[in-house]
Amino acid sequence: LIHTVGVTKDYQLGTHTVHALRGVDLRVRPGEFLSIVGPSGSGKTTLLNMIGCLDIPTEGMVELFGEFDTRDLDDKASTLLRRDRIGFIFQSFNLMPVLNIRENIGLPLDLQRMDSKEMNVRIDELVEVVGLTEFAEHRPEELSGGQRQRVAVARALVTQPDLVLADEPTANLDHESGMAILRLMQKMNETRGTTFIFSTHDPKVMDLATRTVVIEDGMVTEDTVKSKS
Amino acid sequence: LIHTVGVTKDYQLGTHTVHALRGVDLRVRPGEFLSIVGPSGSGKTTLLNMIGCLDIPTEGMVELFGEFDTRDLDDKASTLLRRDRIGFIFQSFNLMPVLNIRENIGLPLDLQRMDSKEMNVRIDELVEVVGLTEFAEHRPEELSGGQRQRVAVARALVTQPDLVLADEPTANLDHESGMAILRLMQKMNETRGTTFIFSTHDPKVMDLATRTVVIEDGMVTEDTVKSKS
Ligand SMILES: Nc1ncnc2c1ncn2[C@@H]1O[C@H](COP(=O)(O)OP(=O)(O)OP(=O)(O)O)[C@@H](O)[C@H]1O
Ligand SMILES: Nc1ncnc2c1ncn2[C@@H]1O[C@H](COP(=O)(O)OP(=O)(O)OP(=O)(O)O)[C@@H](O)[C@H]1O
Ligand SMILES: [Mg+2]
Ligand SMILES: [Mg+2]
Repeated sequence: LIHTVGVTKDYQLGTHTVHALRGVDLRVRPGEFLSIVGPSGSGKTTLLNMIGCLDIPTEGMVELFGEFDTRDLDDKASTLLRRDRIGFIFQSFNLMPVLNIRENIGLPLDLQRMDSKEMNVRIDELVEVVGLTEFAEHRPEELSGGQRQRVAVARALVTQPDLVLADEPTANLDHESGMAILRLMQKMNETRGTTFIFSTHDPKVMDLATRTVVIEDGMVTEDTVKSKS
Repeated sequence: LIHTVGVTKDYQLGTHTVHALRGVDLRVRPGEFLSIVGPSGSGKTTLLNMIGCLDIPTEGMVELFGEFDTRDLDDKASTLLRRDRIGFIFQSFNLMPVLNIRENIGLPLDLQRMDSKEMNVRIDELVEVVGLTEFAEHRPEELSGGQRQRVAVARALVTQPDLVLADEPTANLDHESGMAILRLMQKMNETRGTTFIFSTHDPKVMDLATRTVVIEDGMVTEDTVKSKS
């Protein structure tokens, strides 16, 4: 599904270059439930951005769905790919301040021109699963940190994408809320075969992952698949 | 040090009222290392905002440092109190985008008109302790989520306040970085007697706290002091 070869990312800041990724080779198969872990600043978000074609590598290449080299995608093509096949949960949520919860969650479906009846069914379902029914008409600034995070999660899942990239999706959640989110994702993974790639510091996400990739200082230092016991 | 009596907070949203706090009675003594835990949306951030005089209760009262009723403080008085005696680590960091790390951390000292020589000593020290020396000249948008969190932590500690209110200060940090932050806070607590009140979902913060207050649905349901063993 996903193939990265020698992916390098440099950020130029004045005279100082930050080597955020230093040659990452990664192969992700469809249906994997993979967690990427590593110290703060080690390159997890940067790697997810590469895979989610929000950015392109300085060197190396990212191939998606066995056919797209992200360097060859123009803005229009990458926008369509992200809209239809990828769900992204951002580390800082990136919700639209002027839209309420339902509108925020439904935005990707709106962009797909989905029929409003089906849209509402999907939105209702997700709002309920993430425990925000009571707050469905509220706007992001009227919500707690963890409530905003749950909106970001719901929005990434509403299009039922082939690939979900979840950047620290439980960081602001208590144990119960976090587990509810993870169970929802596990269910999508088991019933729909949705591929999940998490960046996380949360032990419960690592526990549920079938494979863990450790990244330190821009390089993969470990890659462990759990054996089914 | 801190005394809340019957603190209630209602948010009015159209016809819908959210009862964020429903009568919180809390007494915090100087030098405590207290964690407030509870489900997402239970009222932790709202309570910290009451204590940090960023907001006032709908009913009830908050008394700070044994002498200030926050309802009696005008804007000028509460700004001075926050500037000189309280450090606040926000759940969403609230860094200044146009300032770099050093300038962000030094901003509270700037507001206190501190001599620039002493300012630089304090900033250097904190930048190093939170592990951001390499990134000291970068701006927030050039940082990872956990790096921004560490800037927010450093900024709250730089004035060496009497009271630190830390809203999920380790949410975006890996285990090591989180422990480094907590050890720094423990050290300030032990050597300077700084009072710390955390809102957290992180088990390692709860472990280090000498007292844990559980808040659910806007009310305190448990209040446990650890016995020294
Ligand atoms: N400005 C606001 N307007 C309306 N409702 C609000 C506002 N701020 C918070 N709330 C509501 O008040 C309740 C408590 O919010 P608060 O931010 O204190 O929760 P929290 O315990 O910090 O949650 P989390 O762990 O998710 O950060 C929530 O249900 C939230 O939706
Ligand atoms: N836009 C940018 N400009 C310059 N440097 C950047 C930029 N974005 C990230 N970096 C740097 O690249 C490195 C990797 O950042 P990244 O956000 O991928 O880390 P991370 O593993 O997600 O960290 P965290 O766990 O703290 O979220 C960091 O050292 C960061 O400072
Ligand atoms: Mg990150
Ligand atoms: Mg909160």
